Amino acid sequence: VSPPCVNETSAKIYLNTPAVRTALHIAAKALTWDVCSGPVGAGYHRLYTTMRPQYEKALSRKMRILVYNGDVDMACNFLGDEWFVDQLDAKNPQQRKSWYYEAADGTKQVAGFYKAFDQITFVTVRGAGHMVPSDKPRPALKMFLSFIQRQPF
Amino acid sequence: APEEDLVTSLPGLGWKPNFKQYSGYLDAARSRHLHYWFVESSSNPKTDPVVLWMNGGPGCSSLHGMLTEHGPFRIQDDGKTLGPNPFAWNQVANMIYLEAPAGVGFSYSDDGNYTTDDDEVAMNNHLALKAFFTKFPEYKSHDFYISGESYGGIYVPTLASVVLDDPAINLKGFVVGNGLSDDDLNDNSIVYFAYYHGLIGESDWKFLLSYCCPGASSASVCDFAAGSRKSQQCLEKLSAVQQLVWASGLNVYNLYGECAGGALDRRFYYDKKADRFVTNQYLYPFNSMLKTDMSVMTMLKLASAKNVG
Repeated sequence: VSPPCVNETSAKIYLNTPAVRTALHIAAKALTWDVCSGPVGAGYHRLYTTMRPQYEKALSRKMRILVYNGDVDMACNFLGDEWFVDQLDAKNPQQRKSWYYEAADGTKQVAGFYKAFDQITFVTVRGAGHMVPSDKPRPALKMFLSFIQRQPF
Repeated sequence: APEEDLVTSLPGLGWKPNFKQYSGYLDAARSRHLHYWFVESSSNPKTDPVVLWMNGGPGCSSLHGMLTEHGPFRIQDDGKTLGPNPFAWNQVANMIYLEAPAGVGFSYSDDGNYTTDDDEVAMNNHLALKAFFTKFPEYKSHDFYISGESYGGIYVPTLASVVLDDPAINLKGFVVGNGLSDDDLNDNSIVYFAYYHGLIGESDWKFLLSYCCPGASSASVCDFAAGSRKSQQCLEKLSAVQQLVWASGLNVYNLYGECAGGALDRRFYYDKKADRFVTNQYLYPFNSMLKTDMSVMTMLKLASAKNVG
């Protein structure tokens, strides 16, 4: 089963090639690879309608959190996640600011906007949809690197 | 590292990667075997952090993230060759791509039972992580992060919450991209998003405000989700908005992107060329206001059943 507007044909061809399955040590019992599983999706039981308690627990244990959103996605839009982060009442909220990346031609471009708190940062990626690293790979890598290496945005 | 999981060559890869990669299985509970693909950092694998990545669904494969989002390889259109991704995240981290829960991608269960829930997924993913660090003890002391996208907005914090109580794993934080964090906030905000992006007009907007939050002092504080539980008119109009967003031919994942396969105003169909069912209801758990179409849900279940024609 496929989600709408997504073309996974090449991945499906590649990953179901017998030589690829062998190279990846795929078990004989494994099913034909597909992007999404109908049986898992149809048999899945959701237990949670909000992740607020989990975030609060993580913040209380001094975890670092990055929440990012491509700003033209509608499945999980940026506004809802920004409200979610705001409502966590994380400490020391900073002003919402733009962040930048270096484009292929060497120019400095606005990558999106971010709002930092003590342990959690909310980031938008301008012009990216649901799959941010596919849509905007260059700013996505910069964002990931900034978080992982504790660098400022 | 387990030599038996080392990937020594990959079909279609015409260049030699400057990092090691491993692929194999991590055992979880109830005879479930989760497939992982681990790509070491191409910079400093001995010091860089370890990052787990999970795509969403629920039920979608993290190899999608590996091969089309931020992994080191990009499958070319021919489905045979792999090109490099100059923006791969394994340039700065050791990345684990985990296919979970069982039944997704190459992951499987000995008993063929693929029903599960959020807590069981977190529990099994935790067991898989323990199995990973048993296979790769040299990474046990590294900083560890959990990351994911979409329904990963549920997978990631629920797993982090479990791992937080396991001192054997050096968890430092987590990353969520375009995640489902809160149903009501996601449902409410998309109405504002649709209006602000010109998908619905002034008269529909005024109708929504008047029926969904009649007493609200300002349009910026309307709780549409709550309104839909009180007013049938509100619910009907919100359902139309959700239909527009999810099933009108727009690309729900990228408003300004084209829709692969074309803009088909159908909620469930068989794509003969791709040999698969396509449904905007795949992500039905995301959406409390989109009226459940029982015929579509039944079709989805039938499409998943091997013995039903």
